[in-house]
Amino acid sequence: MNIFRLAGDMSHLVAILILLLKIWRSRSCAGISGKSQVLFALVFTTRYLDLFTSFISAYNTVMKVVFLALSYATVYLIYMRFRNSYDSENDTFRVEFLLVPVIGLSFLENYSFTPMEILWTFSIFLESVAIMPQLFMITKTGEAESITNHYLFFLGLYRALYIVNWVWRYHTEGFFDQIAVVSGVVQTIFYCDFFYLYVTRVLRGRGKMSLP
Amino acid sequence: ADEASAHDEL
Repeated sequence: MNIFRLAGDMSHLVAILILLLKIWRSRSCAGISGKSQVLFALVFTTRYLDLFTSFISAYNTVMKVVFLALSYATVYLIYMRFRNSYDSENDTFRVEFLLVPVIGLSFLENYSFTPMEILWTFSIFLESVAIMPQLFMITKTGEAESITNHYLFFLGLYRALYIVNWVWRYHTEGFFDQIAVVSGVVQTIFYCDFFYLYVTRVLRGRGKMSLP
Repeated sequence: ADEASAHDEL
């Protein structure tokens, strides 16, 4: 554990809490892609199966349980509790276009050809593209509430901090997880355009912003 | 990479 990794995890937690509290307080999930949230719940589910097989640390276990619980709570709020506000007409990204290649790749490129490892790899690859329905929705509607942008900012920050963490771990302990690093870098690139717009538009007071 | 059994990152 290093400071970059911890800050990354905290940033991830903040992102998830921002989204959950936004939906809860406004009693609305307008502008939120339910599909992206289902994909994230699937990411956590398939990655954290090792909760049952290997213990790493109390921190690790607690965070996994928290992420799982929060992601399922978010999906519940969107599709059950506040489903009347769910903007399904604009949440039209075809997730099969993500799932099919991701499933295929996880069978081709993994650390060992076992169900657990293939599911772990699937979760890593899926996480890198799971935000695409959300970004697609923002592009389609032309704008997002500033709170949604804060959510995306912290999600992107989490990814950027993980890259710094990997650089740190590579130099201090020789750690290099190729699958995680390559897909993590790809994932972070998706946020670059958003980051630029976030800084130039949201932080300079316009509140709302649109993606080109 | 032989970290196949222990993924210690979240």
